[in-house]
Amino acid sequence: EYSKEKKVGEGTYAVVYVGTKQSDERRIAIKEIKTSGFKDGLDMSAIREVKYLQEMQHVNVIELIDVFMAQNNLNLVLEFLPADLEMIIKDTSILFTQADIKSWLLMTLRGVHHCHRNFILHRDLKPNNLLLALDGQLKLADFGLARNMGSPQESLTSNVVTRWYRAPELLFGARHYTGAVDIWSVGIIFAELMLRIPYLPGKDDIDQIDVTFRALGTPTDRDWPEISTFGAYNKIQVYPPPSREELRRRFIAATENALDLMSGMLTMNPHKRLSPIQCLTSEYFVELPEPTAPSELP
Amino acid sequence: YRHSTQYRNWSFTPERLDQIRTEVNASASARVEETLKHFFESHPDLSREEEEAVASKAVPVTTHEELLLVNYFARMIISFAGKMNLPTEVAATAVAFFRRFFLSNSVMDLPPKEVFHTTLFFACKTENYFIGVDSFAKKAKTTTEAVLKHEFKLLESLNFTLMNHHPYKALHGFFLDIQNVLSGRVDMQYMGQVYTNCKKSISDALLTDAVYFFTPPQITLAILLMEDEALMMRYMQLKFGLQQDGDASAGQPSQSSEQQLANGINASKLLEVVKNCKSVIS
Amino acid sequence: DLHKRYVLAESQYDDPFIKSLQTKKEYIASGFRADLVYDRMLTEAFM
Repeated sequence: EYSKEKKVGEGTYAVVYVGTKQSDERRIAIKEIKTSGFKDGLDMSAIREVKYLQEMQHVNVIELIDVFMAQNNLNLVLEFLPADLEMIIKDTSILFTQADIKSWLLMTLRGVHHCHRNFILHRDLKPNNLLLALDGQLKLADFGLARNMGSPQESLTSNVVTRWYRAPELLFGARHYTGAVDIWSVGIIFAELMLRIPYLPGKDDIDQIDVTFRALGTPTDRDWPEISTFGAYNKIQVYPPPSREELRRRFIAATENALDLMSGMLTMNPHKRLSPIQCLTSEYFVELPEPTAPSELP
Repeated sequence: YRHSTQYRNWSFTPERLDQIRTEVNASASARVEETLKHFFESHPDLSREEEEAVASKAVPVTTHEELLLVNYFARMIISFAGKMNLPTEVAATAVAFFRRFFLSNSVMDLPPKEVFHTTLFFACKTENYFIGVDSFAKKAKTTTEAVLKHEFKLLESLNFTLMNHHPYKALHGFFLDIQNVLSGRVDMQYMGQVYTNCKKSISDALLTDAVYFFTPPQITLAILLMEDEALMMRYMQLKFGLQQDGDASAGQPSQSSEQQLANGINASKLLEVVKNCKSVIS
Repeated sequence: DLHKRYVLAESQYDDPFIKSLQTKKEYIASGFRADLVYDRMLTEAFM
């Protein structure tokens, strides 16, 4: 039913091919999960991808078309998505506008909203996990770190999300976090779209805390109750939050509503950080320019 | 829920479920007969007594016997999970995986004991309760090979669908909503006891075919009805506008139009479904 | 979902376990929110 035509990537736990679905000649990607060398059986990342992608059907979430076993390997047949947002951001020959940014952000937030209303955390949002289809639709991909939102009695690992996109509560080792961690990641991605360079590129986990607070101000118990209970809190430098004028200078092309939205997504206190619905209904998405139609995006 | 794989892949009518089990059993029985035939052909020197002895042992189990055996081991999964201090949802998922496995495999092809630890370990992984296989095998007093041997077969038999909605969260939800709807009319300590009793009953219900015929919230409501009929009926009257006598067959429900608009539920029909569910569980 | 079958009435709920978590410092600092827990349980009940 499926042909594997060309290897396009290889990671620690999977090899990715592009191919064709024979019955309708649809272009597909096949993620062949390596099964040897994992002493605990099927890898957790593979289990997560299969588990969560099977439950979600949304235009802004990558489609899992099929799953099959072949030669003792697990194969995930996914929709073919030829590009990702990281490619677009880094390729300086591609010019994009505020309307384009708005469109990508809108699609990202819709995908995140769909995950969260199914009580699924993505936990690895970053530009190269936001894939782009030929029709311009943006899709959340790589659910290898995803999981259900934690039950009250569960302790989650804080060692999730790629460093530069990691929310402050994760940097401090929080174990009872919520979907707010995904919103933080989206806020960083928004900033990166506007700047076209990584916004908070920490060199290591310790440096990430410093880079984050230097840019956005060090939170206190007053604006984030009980933050001082985190062990790492006492060792950090205190920086003032940026003024609005500083943000305007940094994000020159951003409107006031864009800055409000970004600031809302990058609120330190996870309780006060915007939810997906608050983001989607923000003024930013109803002011001009309108978001570019996906088919007209770079 | 209708988009979920649980609904799309693992919901059946009683007739369809019977048919599935009959077909699996028939297919395996045919293999047993075939194997027996080949055995006799390849051992022509057997005496008549020996042939009769072999034939008397090599009798395929019936569909009903298969079900009894599967349910017996499913029950053991719950008690074993309890001894290993595994979370309730892990045990429930393991039971779901185990019973679903035997909707496409016969106990005659793969004895339940061989997938017992596999389903439990796999359920730990899918429910984010990861224990290394070495540690798991040690606690379960088995080998890592035994735990992992049939993992891929399990995954295939599950049609690669791993998400489970169990009635426990629905129980918590109804526990909350009952407090709101019956505000001030229910003793909280008593509610706590009801919750605890229902949680245990849900674990029993997961061993029945109710999981295939009804949704998790319907199972929860059935359990609540079994635990305290008066409380449940009062809740259904106030929440869904059920008639005073709760008679599902007495014509149109006396829901106000606002209630019908608000929750889009036919109270009498819901009660009928819940009572059917209760019968299956009982 | 514009027509949820429940009203999230946090003040009406006596849920000792969740209430105890709301006062734990590590839970507060992590962003734990009782209303999200209640919403999830109610969604599962009425799905």
